[in-house]
Formats: sequence, C-alpha cells, structure tokens
Amino acid sequence: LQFHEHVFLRFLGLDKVPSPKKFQPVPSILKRIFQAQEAAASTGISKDLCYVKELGVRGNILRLLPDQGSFLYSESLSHTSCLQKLLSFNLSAIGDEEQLTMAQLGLDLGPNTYYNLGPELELSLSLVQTEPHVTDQATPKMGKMFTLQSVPWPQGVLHFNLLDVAKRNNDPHKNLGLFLEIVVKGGRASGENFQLEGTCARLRRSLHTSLLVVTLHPEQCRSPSRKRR
Amino acid sequence: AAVSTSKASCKSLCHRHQLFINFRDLGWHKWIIAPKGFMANYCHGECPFSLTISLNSSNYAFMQALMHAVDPEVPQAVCIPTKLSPISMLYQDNDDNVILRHYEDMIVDECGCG
Repeated sequence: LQFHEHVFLRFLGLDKVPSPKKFQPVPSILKRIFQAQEAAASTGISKDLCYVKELGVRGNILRLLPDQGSFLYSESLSHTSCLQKLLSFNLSAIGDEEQLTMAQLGLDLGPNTYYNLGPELELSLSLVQTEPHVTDQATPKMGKMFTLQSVPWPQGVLHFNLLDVAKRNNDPHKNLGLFLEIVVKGGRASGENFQLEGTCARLRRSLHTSLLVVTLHPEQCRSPSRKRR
Repeated sequence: AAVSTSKASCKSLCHRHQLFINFRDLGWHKWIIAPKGFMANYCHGECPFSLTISLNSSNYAFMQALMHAVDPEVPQAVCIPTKLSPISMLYQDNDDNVILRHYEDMIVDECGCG
C-alpha cells in the first residue's frame, strides 16, 4: 500500500510522524470522550463533533499538555512552605486559527491514602514571565497571584480554570508559565505534630500537573446554523 | 419503447467496498493510541439505468442514467457515498501532548448512485 503518509499527516494537522519516547498516561476524561464518540459512530447516532458534552464546551480538538517545569529549591523557603514549582506548558501546538474554549489545570496531589487526615494545605498559583521554551529558570519573574486555595489535606486531583490566563498569554511562541506554592497550614485535627519534611517529600513525589486545552477549528466547526424562521 | 440495458452482474454494480487500514501496518501504532486502525471503505460500481431506482439513488441520478441510456454521450450516474460517519483519534505528538481529535465524514457507511 503505497501510502502518501505526509498527506495523511497534514490532514491530521501534523507536519511529521511523531516519535514519542514513551506514551503519556491518558486521563480517564479523554478515554471517556473517545469511547462515547466511537459508540455513537458505530450505532449511527449523529453527534455534534464540535461540542464536548462531557466538558460542556464547544471544541473538536482536545490536548493534554504535560508540565515541563521544575521544582524550585531556595533557602528562602519559609518554614511552612512545602514546595515551590515552576509550571510550564508549551502552547505552540495550538494552531493560530484555532479558538481556545477551555484551559483546565489539573493538580494531582496523589491519593489521600498517603496522609491520615492532615496536614491542611494552602495552595497558591501566580503567573510568571517565562522565556520561550526555557523551563528551568532559577528565579522566575513573579506576576500576579490569581488563585489562593485552602485544601483540608492532600487529596486527588484539583482543577483550576485558566481560560482567561491562557487567552491573555496565548502567544503560541511562548510557554504558559505559572508558579505553584504549597504551604502547610496546620497539623491534624487533633493538633498532633507530623513530619513536615516527610509530608512535603511525599507531595513532591506524587504531584502530577497537566493542562487540558480544548480548541475549536473554525473550518471544521461552522458555528451552529441559525434556526430557519 | 423499452430501453435495452446491459445486464450488469451484481458484483459490478455500485456498492460499498470495505478496506481496513491497520495502523500497525504503517508503523503508526507507535504514536496513535486509539483506534487500532480505521475503515477506509470506498464506493465503486456501475449505475445502470435499469437499477438506479433500487441502488439507493438520487432522482438526479435516475434522470442522468435515463439520459445516458438514450444518448451514451451523456456520462453515466456515478457511485458515491450516501451515508458517512466520523472517527475520533487519540494520539501523541512530538511534544508528548496527548491529543483527541474528531474528524467528520471519514468513514463510508453506504453508497448509491448520485
């Protein structure tokens, strides 16, 4: 089968055959959306391919971007600061013509089985100015803090809507850079002490961050035709 | 007067031909997570006048087949997809992004004379 591979790749929106070193874990939400679409297509049920029902947004291209940032270790860490991490997401895969309809940050703090009901954490997210494709900046230029959230104890995945941040920052030649700090606020409900360092080391090990981006390709998704009068 | 038409054998009549492309045959299983391949079906076959009514055809095709039967200069009606369905592809690009993309009208489900 003499297959004009490059033609098919361009059709898929790719310029060459990807050669990933290893497969990234596929989040259950993408699997669910894929399986729902497959089921609809095989039963002949027509589905709006430009609306992601599971996320409640319009779009026909979903991308899960891995975090390319690194942990920051600085002496100036306050005694209750648990971890500081530079988050960096490469937005260059998003085509200029695509409209951004969702940007959801996922922070997986790991299963709460690691911790017995403590400690309470305070989590803050700030914008940082990142140089294009530089991921291990020693001292990021801090921007505005846009989220400060208390978490009763490390548990599961937390989601943050970054659509406005990503839209403002959506210069495809730049990474979206964020600064994450997790501070320990208090011990277990009973007030007992706990090993701060052990808790933070575990958090650093289990923390997994990713950015789920949904876009609408205008040529493949005409705006829903106006109802005939 | 009854118009004589060629007795086309069933096999040569317009219908859907199934063709499955297995991504592993192309070495693409290394970056396409799902599906394992896709049905690249196609439509092929004749649209003789005598059968246009039964070959899931459009009225236009019926008229064109009639005209072709009267004047062979008029091209025959052609065998085209009449029902299509989309596919979704879950793959990984060179930046380790996991991408889920929907493509409509990718799979031919039914064919007819158009």
